[in-house]
Amino acid sequence: MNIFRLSGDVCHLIAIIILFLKIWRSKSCAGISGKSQVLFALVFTTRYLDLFTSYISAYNTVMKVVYLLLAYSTVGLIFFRFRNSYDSESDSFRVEFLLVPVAGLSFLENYAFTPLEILWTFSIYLESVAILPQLFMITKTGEAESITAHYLLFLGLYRALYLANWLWRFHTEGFYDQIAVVSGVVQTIFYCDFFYLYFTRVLRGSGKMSLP
Amino acid sequence: SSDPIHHDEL
Repeated sequence: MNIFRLSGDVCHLIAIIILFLKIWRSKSCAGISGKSQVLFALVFTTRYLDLFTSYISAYNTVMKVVYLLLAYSTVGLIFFRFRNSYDSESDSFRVEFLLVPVAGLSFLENYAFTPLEILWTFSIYLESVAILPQLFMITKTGEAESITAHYLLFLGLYRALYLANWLWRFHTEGFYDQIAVVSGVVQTIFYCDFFYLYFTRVLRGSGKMSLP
Repeated sequence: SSDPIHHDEL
């Protein structure tokens, strides 16, 4: 464990908690892409199946359980509890255009052709594109509440910090996980445009982040 | 561990 990975996990946890609390307290999921949240729940489900097969550390196990609980709770809020505030019109990204290529690639490019390893690979590839429905929805509605922008900031920072973690681990222990690194770079690149908008608009205090 | 198969990261 290193400071980059730990702060990355903290940012990830903060992002997930920001989103959950925003929906729970405002009793509304307006402006939130339910599709992205379903994809994230799928990412955690396919990645954390090793909860039942291998024990790594208390931290690892606790964080996986917390991520799974919060992800499914958020999906539950969006599609059940506050479903009348879910804007399915704007959440129109065709997720099959993500799932099919990601599933295909995970069968072609993986470390081992075993169910658990292919599912892990699927979750890594899927995570790199899971935010696209949310970013697409924001461009479609033309604006996002600043709380949603803060959510995206921490979510983007988390994997950017993981890139630093992989640099550090490569430098200190020769660790190199190509599938995770390449996917992490792609994932972080998708946030670059948003980071620019965030630091030029949201931080100017203009309550909502309106896209050009 | 350093082998990527044993995924020790979240």
